[in-house]
Amino acid sequence: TSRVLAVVNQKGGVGKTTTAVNLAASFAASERPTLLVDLDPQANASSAFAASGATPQIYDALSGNCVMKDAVRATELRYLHLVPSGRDLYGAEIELVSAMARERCVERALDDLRDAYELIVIDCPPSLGLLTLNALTAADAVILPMQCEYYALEGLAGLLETVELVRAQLNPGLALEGILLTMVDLRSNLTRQVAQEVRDHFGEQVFEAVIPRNVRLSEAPSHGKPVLLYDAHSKGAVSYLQLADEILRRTPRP
Amino acid sequence: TSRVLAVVNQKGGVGKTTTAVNLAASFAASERPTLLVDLDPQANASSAFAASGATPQIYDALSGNCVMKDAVRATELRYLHLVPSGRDLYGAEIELVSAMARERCVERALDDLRDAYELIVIDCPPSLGLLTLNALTAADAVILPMQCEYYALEGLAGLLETVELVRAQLNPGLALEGILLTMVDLRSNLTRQVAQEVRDHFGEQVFEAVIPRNVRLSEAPSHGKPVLLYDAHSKGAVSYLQLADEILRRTPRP
Ligand SMILES: Nc1ncnc2c1ncn2[C@@H]1O[C@H](COP(=O)(O)OP(=O)(O)OP(=O)(O)O)[C@@H](O)[C@H]1O
Ligand SMILES: Nc1ncnc2c1ncn2[C@@H]1O[C@H](COP(=O)(O)OP(=O)(O)OP(=O)(O)O)[C@@H](O)[C@H]1O
Ligand SMILES: [Mg+2]
Ligand SMILES: [Mg+2]
Repeated sequence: TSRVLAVVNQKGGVGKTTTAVNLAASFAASERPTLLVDLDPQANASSAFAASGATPQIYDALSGNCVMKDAVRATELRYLHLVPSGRDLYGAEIELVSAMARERCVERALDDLRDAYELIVIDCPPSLGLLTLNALTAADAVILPMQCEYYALEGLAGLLETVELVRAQLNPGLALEGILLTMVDLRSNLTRQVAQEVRDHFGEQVFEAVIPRNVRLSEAPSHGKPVLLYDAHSKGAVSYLQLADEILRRTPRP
Repeated sequence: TSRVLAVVNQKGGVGKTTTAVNLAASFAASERPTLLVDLDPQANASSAFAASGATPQIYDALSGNCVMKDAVRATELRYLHLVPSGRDLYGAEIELVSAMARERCVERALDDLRDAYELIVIDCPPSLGLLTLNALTAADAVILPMQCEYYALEGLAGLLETVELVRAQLNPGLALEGILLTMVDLRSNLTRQVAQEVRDHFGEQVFEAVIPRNVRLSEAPSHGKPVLLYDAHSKGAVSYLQLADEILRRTPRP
């Protein structure tokens, strides 16, 4: 069976999609069969593989028009598959409100895929609505990307409370895989101060791997490729390979 | 009566809160009575004034526990008042789904305040859910902050469609005040390319004022002040004053 990792933070623009895309690509580079699930109606993780709005997409699987397996598509990386999303998913949040067991739609939809992959990575929208709640309920562990800025720091405590709430009420096995410092620019006082505060507060829960601010990470999606295929020697690509190694070292091979 | 400006973009981290806070402060600096409304449960605009989670807050006014006037509080700037938000607002999105005239709650709540202010600025969450829909329905015009990056550019067309949809179905008077280029770093090729593309496509609809990447803008909230009170001579402060001037030049004084 596979390990499901949800990439979550209600704060916008902290590097959720960049982390989901490039971490999944790094797992695939180590020949671990990986599935990337785009659960954000913005469909940025899909457009990182030039597949935004492709059909069938995750909305079709969640609304019962098809099974999740039908929405899976290959990518340029042999060991990486993708379930794309698109604008249809905007309606899912409201439709889910009145659905039965509304927090478990994603978990149920992923059931018949878990044996086909070693790792499943879910990219989430910047909110704590039903889509993110579904990802947290389906996940074995959660990765929290965190920009070293004041607003992002303020939101961290609330985010951890939400993870705790989901663990208590919906998914007792939900673990914190780690807090990931992203877009780190050590020349900035603010970044250094916030990074220090996060490490002081959360110690071991912060990944050793740190993602530097690196323009190649923001250029890669416009070429429809993860940074590994766009510029494998860039600081961005190397830092996500380090993150994948750190996670795989902890995860016993199935 | 006042002019209501909604600051909207479902893409996260593009500078919505930074724009709402510093534009409202710049209006107040020109002695125009201004109200800043925080409609994001993250409450970042509130924490920019050290008022995150203060009560009564916007949730209390929307759910009928008090009138909006009771939730208004003063700030360090004489001509700037704030309606704060907090975690309670996370529940509003789901509660609104089944409310009567659910898109007009904010519009109705603001009715008795419109004569007290010349400008009302609404900060929105990074989503196209009911809170953002309420802001678009209550607004006279919308400001779209846009980071010059690939994902932000991809989302712009969808955002403009949503504005068009609201104009057609809920708020015929909704105008586009302008697209604002934020966090602009002209040393980056990607930024220059995206900025050029936006200006080519949208011409006059893009503000002349451009907000540069400026660390003073991200430091100010940790001091509980808009950048105007934190470092009035910084490039960030100057650029928001220019934006305010550009908007005020177009708006006839009441
Ligand atoms: N380490 C980095 N260095 C430079 N740019 C980055 C880095 N990480 C992300 N970016 C860029 O910053 C922007 C925000 O990142 P991203 O879209 O991944 O965040 P997000 O949390 O997924 O946003 P949203 O909340 O909208 O889903 C994107 O334009 C992305 O290309
Ligand atoms: N021009 C700028 N220069 C430098 N930093 C900036 C600038 N504008 C915003 N920031 C910083 O970038 C981060 C994102 O900005 P902000 O929070 O205003 O975006 P947002 O669109 O409101 O995010 P969300 O989608 O979470 O509501 C914040 O940490 C902010 O301090
Ligand atoms: Mg994203
Ligand atoms: Mg904001």
